Amino acid sequence: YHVLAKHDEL
Amino acid sequence: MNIFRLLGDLSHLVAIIILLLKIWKTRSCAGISGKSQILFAIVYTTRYLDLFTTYVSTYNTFMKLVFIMTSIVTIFLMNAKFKATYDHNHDTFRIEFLILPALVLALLINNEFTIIEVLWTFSIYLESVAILPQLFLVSKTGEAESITSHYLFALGSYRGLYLLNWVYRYYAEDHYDLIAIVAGLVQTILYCDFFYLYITKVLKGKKLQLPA
Repeated sequence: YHVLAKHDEL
Repeated sequence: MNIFRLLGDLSHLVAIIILLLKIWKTRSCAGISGKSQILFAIVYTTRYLDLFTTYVSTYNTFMKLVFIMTSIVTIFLMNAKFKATYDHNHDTFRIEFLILPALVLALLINNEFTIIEVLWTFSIYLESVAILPQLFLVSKTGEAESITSHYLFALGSYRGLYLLNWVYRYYAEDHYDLIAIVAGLVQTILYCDFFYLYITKVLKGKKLQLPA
């Protein structure tokens, strides 16, 4: 499991 | 993009459209907290700074721009065009009590200590409590017009739907962001009392009136 480096949500 | 995320975004968009239509059609922003609207404008401008650094999709860019621009239009309508109808006397929540703790928390608990990431985190924390001045205004006046209730319902549903989106993404994509999830939970919980009144009163054709 990981946290995305870029935020792809609003 | 999954169905929960899409419904969440649409619910958010519908909330903004309802609010702007209410103000425009009734020529009045009575019952709307200008302080919550200022907080939302701060939330969008600090969160979407990544418009300058990261490209996600056309959809993403479009929605970010819509949220930023409509929040500025709303503030303009409330503080200039329909200023006379703005409920100053009841809109007395001190927003610095939300902004400062959100900022301190963002400096302490974040995914990465960079300006853009700390501001993103700040916006997530601030959004979770940004509705408080609006709920405070409703509790002070003891009631809300049904159009304002619909606005609040759509706005509250949006982060609730995001919670389902995050559950889905955890299992389907191995993706999760604890900061967003915890803040989203707090945000949705703050609406629970309102949701209850909305379902038991407004949907049955009654006015949203708080028990005396």
